[in-house]
Amino acid sequence: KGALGYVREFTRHSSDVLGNLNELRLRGILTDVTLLVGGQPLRAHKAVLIACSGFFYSIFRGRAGVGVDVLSLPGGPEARGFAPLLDFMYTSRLRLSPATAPAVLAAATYLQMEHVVQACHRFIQTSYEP
Amino acid sequence: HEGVVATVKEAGRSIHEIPREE
Repeated sequence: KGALGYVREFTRHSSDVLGNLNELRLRGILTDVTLLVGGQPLRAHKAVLIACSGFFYSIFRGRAGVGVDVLSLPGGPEARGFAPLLDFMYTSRLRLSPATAPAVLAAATYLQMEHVVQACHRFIQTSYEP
Repeated sequence: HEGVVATVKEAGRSIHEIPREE
């Protein structure tokens, strides 16, 4: 029988890991893909993208995904919705305002981030209520 | 878990902090 002992659960571990991943992203360390959004490059880690988005899961899950270094996302009015989503993936914080919510909603729909889509819908509904 | 009698919560930082870029 194993000796009796304790499990020590570090309650902030997940947020500490995510915070370090965000710092790695901001410093360009081990980032392995460039997202081109309306011509603007956004560097990221495929592992984080695939963990957060059904769209990226579809793109990167197979062997073909290993060779993808640059990925173009739709430009146009929705483009400014992608950067807040990337920040959300790395921080768990989603910045929304009445001006940006429709673009974030469109981008989240494209990236198949259902829970964010629902949050955007709730925010937009609330902001239209008197 | 075999041999485990309790779970103790650790509220402090769990890993090193990557220095922020200046």
